[in-house]
Amino acid sequence: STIVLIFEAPRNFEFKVQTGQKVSYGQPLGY
Amino acid sequence: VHTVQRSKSKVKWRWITIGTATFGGISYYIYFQFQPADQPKVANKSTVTLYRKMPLKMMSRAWGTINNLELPVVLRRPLIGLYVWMFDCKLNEAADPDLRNYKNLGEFFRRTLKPGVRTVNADHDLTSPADGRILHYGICKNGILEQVKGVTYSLKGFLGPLTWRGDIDDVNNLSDEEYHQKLKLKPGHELYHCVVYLAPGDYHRFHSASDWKISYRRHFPGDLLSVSPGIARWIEGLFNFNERVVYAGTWKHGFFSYTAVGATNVGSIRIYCDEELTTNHRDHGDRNNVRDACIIEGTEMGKSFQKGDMFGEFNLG
Repeated sequence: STIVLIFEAPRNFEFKVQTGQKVSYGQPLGY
Repeated sequence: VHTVQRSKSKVKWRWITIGTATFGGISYYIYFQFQPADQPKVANKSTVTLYRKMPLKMMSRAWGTINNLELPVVLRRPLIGLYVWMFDCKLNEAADPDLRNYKNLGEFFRRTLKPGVRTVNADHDLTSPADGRILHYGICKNGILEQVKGVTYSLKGFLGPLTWRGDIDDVNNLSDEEYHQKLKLKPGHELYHCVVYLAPGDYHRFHSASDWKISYRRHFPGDLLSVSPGIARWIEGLFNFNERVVYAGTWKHGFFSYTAVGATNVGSIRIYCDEELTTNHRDHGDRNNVRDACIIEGTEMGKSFQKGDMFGEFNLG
């Protein structure tokens, strides 16, 4: 199963994760 | 006598054909499930058609039914323990680590976590909605999204008509770029996406990823193909084929959508604020029969969600 987030954000939005990285819920994805 | 013999022969051949096709399909499926991560080959149209013809929804429903039967207490530890061992589940994080207290694998699959084992980050706007692995992330360009590097799917196919914006145009008449423009993003803004893959042993409940508000729900009955990274590299447009529930709304920066995509054996999606939603149900009929719901202000679904709020769960079935 998968969760897909699609969202609008300012151009300077940065992801704090890498492809393939394990994440836990509540962990920051971006800012 | 001749007619009876001929019809018996027909039945025999039919079963041989069905058996061979099913065996071939399952072998093909298992082979691609375990392909190395850097496998770049994308399946051709006929292979995708063949894969989509497999009775995966029916198999998933049967799997869900079996796993919802109450197990005798004496069998719970060995059977659920085998699953824990195979998929390396973190039993110490479960609210109840005693396997004998779970009636079946289905109940263990939707287990809750001990309070305090996860912290919802307070400083960032966007947090992970689930325990899993980042399959891909980035900017959506000209209405095209990447499910993995170099393998794409269409935004208009994934979300469907922009009904929540009062726009009910047939999206098939729009190009991907036109659809993207119709989202009317604010100046200086981009459309981003992030895909979190939940592996079999992971905690299968999911949470709100940000502070946001839902305005529309769209359920695509679709297929239940595997969404493992190997299959995502192999099937172009995978997420547009699968059964999924799209929740569209707004957050502090504008448009926000949250989609739970089902997979083989995990097609039963429950959203806590949406009691009317049923997924992987035989009564849904045609897989293209989309089911929409407007969200009414002041209802349970129309309330504002906070980062980390419990949102829903995936179930076996």
